[in-house]
Order: sequence, then C-alpha cells, then structure tokens
Amino acid sequence: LHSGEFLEINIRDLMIPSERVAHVQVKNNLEHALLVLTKSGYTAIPVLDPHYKLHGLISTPIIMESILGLERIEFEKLEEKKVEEVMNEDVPRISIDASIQSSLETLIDHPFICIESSDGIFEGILTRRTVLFHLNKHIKK
Amino acid sequence: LHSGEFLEINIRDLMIPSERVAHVQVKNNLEHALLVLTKSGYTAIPVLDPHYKLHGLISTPIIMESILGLERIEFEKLEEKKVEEVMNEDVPRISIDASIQSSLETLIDHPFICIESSDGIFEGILTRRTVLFHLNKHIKK
Ligand SMILES: Nc1ncnc2c1ncn2[C@@H]1O[C@@H]2COP(=O)(O)O[C@H]3[C@@H](O)[C@H](n4cnc5c(N)ncnc54)O[C@@H]3COP(=O)(O)O[C@H]2[C@H]1O
Ligand SMILES: Nc1ncnc2c1ncn2[C@@H]1O[C@@H]2COP(=O)(O)O[C@H]3[C@@H](O)[C@H](n4cnc5c(N)ncnc54)O[C@@H]3COP(=O)(O)O[C@H]2[C@H]1O
Repeated sequence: LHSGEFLEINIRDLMIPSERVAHVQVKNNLEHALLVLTKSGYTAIPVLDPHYKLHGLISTPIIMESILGLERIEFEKLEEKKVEEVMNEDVPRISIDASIQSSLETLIDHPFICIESSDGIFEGILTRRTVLFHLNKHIKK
Repeated sequence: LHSGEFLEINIRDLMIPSERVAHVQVKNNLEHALLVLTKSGYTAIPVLDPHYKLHGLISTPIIMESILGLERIEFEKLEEKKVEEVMNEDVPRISIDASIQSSLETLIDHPFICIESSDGIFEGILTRRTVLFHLNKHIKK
C-alpha cells in the first residue's frame, strides 16, 4: 500500500461540492427537514444559513428523538419545532487546505466532514465512501 | 502503510457480535421498528427472524419513504405496515471466514456488512468505523 500517494490527494478533489450537497436552513421547521431527508434519502445533512455559513447538522435520529414522548412519537410536534432548536452544532469541520490524514482520523467517528473556506463559508463535504474508495484502490496495488 | 498486516486481521476479531447489535424481527410493525431505531440512535439495523436468521435491513429512510403520501408523511400508516413489507432484502452479507480485503470493497457502498455462519445464522456486523480505525492505525506507522 503506497500510503504516500494516498496522503498526497487534495481534499478539494475528493469532496462533494456544496451545490451537490442536500441541506436545510437554520430557520426551517422539523417537518420540512424530515421531508428533505426523506426525499434525498440521506440520514444526516448540513444546516446552513442564507449566507451559506455552516451552523450544524440535522439527522433523522435527532428529529425522532426530539419528538419522542412518554407513550409514542409525537409527530404533530414536527411543525412547531425549528431545526436550530435541535441540530447538532458540534459538526466536524475542516479547512479546504487540511491534510487528508487529519480527515481520515475524523471519519473514524463521523460519516462525513464539512469543508469550510477561511471565512466560514460552506464549500462541500468529504464522505467515508470517498476515502474508503481511494484507500481500497491503494491497497490493491 | 503495512497493508500486509492489515489484511491479516480476522473478521471475527473486528466484528460487533450479534448480542450487541440492535435489530428488529420480520413480523414487527414499522411503529415498533421506528422506536427501536430512535432509541438505539442508529439509522439502519438488521432484520432477523426468531431463529436468528438474517432477512434484510430496515432504516429510517426506508420507513419514511414508505409512508410518504402526496401531501404529507402519513404517520398513522406506521402501525399497519410490517417490517418485512418494506425492508431491503439486498443486505450485504459475508461469511465469518471471508477476507478483510473483500469486506473493504463492500464497505465502499455500505456502512456495515452482516456476518453469517455457514448455516445462515446471524453472527454480527462489521462497520466502516472499525475498518477506518484499523486503516488509520496502519497509515500512521
Ligand atoms: N443516494 C445514494 N446513492 C448512493 N449511495 C447512497 C445514497 N444514499 C446513501 N448511500 C450510501 O449509504 C451511506 C450512508 O448514507 P447516509 O445518508 O447514512 O450518510 C451520508 C449522509 O449523511 C452524508 N451525505 C453523503 N452525500 C451527501 C449529499 N450529497 N448531500 C448531503 N449529505 C450527504 O454523508 C454520509 C456518508 O455518505 P457516504 O457516501 O459515505 O455513505 C453513504 C453511501 O455509501
Ligand atoms: N451510539 C453511538 N455511539 C457512537 N457512535 C455512533 C453511535 N451511533 C452512531 N455512531 C456513529 O455514527 C456512524 C453512523 O451511524 P449509523 O447509525 O448511521 O450507521 C450505523 C448503523 O446503521 C450500523 N450499526 C453500528 N453499530 C450498530 C449496532 N450496535 N447495532 C446495530 N447497528 C449498528 O452500522 C452503521 C455504521 O456504523 P459506524 O460505527 O461505522 O458509524 C457510526 C458511528 O461512527
């Protein structure tokens, strides 16, 4: 395995650019967020504001957990609650100039990492799938 | 990167054994499945029968998609529908004696793989997290 080659790949070349990343806005309600997640088929997506600044992450587990009552899941609450009230603000983020090595360590505990420009603008995401694809290519050599 | 070392690890040593894997039964309804997923915090889990035979995979996207009506998500349908009606039967499965290399290729497209014994009994799962953890260890050397 030529780890040298793998470690020289650019994050910019591996990331899914922002225009192809499903996301929601901080001010959306959970009903809208759940529809976006369901239609996109993803289980977790970034939360942005109108200036494309990254604020957090929303996922189906987070949404379901927030409406889990004592007896049942209280689906009527979805319209009332906002994304910003329940989102995970602790979303892993790295600069577009970061090393691929640091991203590999983060991907151990997170299915994707958000890429940010120096002024905090959302640039894209780096997924486990992409990194596993390239690691597998290098292991085969 | 000493790919040789990585490729010699046993799947049995890396997998999460069945007793620690959240799962549902083929005959459960979707309301129960959604509760199990919500309480466990996982987005997709195996579907088994009472003999611990593996039948498929259920996830929150699958559940939500199955009750997505023209106007809204029809949550009342969760009680009526069964796991076996909507589950993904195309769940990636490998034998406990398979090579770690073949599992790496499968993990490119699947967050986890189900491990089966020769008589089709569910033994455990191998996750992307586990494989990324070990690959990262080897890359650091
Ligand atoms: N429409 C689709 N087509 C083909 N394969 C699909 C797919 N949806 C899901 N998968 C497969 O399932 C994995 C887990 O998806 P999940 O939505 O839980 O977790 C995803 C999701 O939370 C996020 N993600 C990936 N692509 C995204 C996008 N374009 N927009 C927003 N979020 C994305 O990154 C996580 C990891 O993605 P990764 O690709 O490593 O891993 C994906 C991929 O291997
Ligand atoms: N309670 C928790 N504690 C710590 N980290 C957590 C966690 N729940 C989720 N994560 C993190 O989020 C990743 C995606 O979880 P997800 O449930 O979408 O996707 C999971 C889930 O579908 C399944 N899975 C993992 N462990 C499981 C278990 N004990 N029982 C049933 N399914 C499991 O395998 C997929 C990939 O798992 P992986 O560990 O690679 O990746 C996990 C892990 O890195």
